[in-house]
Amino acid sequence: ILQSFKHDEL
Amino acid sequence: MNIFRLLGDVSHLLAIIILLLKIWKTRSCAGISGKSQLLFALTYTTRYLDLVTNFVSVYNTFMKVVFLAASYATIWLIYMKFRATYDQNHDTFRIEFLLLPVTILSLVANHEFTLIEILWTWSIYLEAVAILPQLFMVSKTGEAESITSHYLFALGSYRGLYILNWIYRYYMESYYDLIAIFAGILQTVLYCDFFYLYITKVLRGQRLQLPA
Repeated sequence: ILQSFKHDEL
Repeated sequence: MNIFRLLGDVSHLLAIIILLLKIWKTRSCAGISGKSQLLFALTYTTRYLDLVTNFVSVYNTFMKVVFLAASYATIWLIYMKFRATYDQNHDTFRIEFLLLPVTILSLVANHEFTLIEILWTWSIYLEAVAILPQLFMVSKTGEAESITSHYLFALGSYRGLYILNWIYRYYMESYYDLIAIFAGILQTVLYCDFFYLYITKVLRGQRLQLPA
């Protein structure tokens, strides 16, 4: 799903 | 950014400000669970570690800093400045019953087995249940001041609005994050009973008092 740490929500 | 997420963030910010102002103006943190606030501070601290590793946007950075600062200010008000008014005898929820399963789950169900990603996952699961000591306290004392219930309503609405944001993002951006969605739905469900009482009592000008 997510390859690297890139969470853009709070 | 879409309208649901913006409203969610505003609602989250409003909740935090309501709580800070309530404590500051009344010079008292009676009825507020220090344990829930500690769990929220842990949530923000572990989730926003990316403040120092990667930049998302000015908005994102600003909000993270505000949430962290407000959260630590709240802890300071409860445990230091207005410590004498802290209702410790009613704040008896055993948080180890939350921390243990949250830790195990974050080690098992995560996107990637790296420290920062596991801490992010831990913060998401912890946030979902962080309000339980507060809700437990309200049920134990059988009531909540209306300002406390406004705080809880704003805080509960925030994750509810995020669910709408995730539905929007799924259709518009083909983006979804199962961990956030699962935890966010759980988090919102925990507020349902409270939402019912808030709408049927507080909005009609009555005190939030639980049936004996």
